[in-house]
Amino acid sequence: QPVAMNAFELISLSKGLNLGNLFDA
Amino acid sequence: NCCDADLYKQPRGLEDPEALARETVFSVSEIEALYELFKKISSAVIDDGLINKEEFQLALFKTNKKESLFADRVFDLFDTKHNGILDFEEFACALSIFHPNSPIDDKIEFSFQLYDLKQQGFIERQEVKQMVVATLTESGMNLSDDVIESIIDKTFEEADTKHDGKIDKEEWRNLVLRHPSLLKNMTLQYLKDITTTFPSFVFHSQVDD
Repeated sequence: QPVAMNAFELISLSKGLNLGNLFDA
Repeated sequence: NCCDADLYKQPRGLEDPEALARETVFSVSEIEALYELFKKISSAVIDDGLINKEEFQLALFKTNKKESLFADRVFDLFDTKHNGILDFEEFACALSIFHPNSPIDDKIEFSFQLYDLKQQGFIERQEVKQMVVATLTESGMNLSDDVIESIIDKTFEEADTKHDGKIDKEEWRNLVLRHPSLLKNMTLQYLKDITTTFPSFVFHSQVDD
């Protein structure tokens, strides 16, 4: 089945890229 | 020329918040509030006023056991002096790019560098695959290799308009302008409210903002 999601959309879900977590220090 | 390595020989703490405010999109109060966060993160393992990679990972994941391709990559991009640690100036300058008021071009540039793992000036297919696999592993998702390949095929069909098997900066720019959601993690709303998140900065404030 063809997949609609862009690879970079998927990558941007990585927790390591979610710097908002820094603010829960 | 924020964070020019030659500009300041000594790592600065909060000696000159006004200078940092001029170099970034932050106000002086926001710089002071950001310093409260910096102090918290930089004292988690060694209280030396600097953030090492372990402290950075600890702040991101709340555990220092986690290996993350992206946390490493982000840390290295923050570390503009390339000495393996982040001083407050590097921290503030890098986070400035993530401010909602920062120019989109700065966000595009930073995200391009982030994904250009080998720093060759373009994002190649193998790098995209490595990042997709890392994201899936990190989140415990399981996709077959065929599905991963088809996601990457589709992405390159759209992004690689020059059909040379890689995504250069211009192609990256065109892609993210068509899909602004790809830059979503380049903007931190928290930075708009930093003075209310860390109100204790007022006790150390050196200026009337």
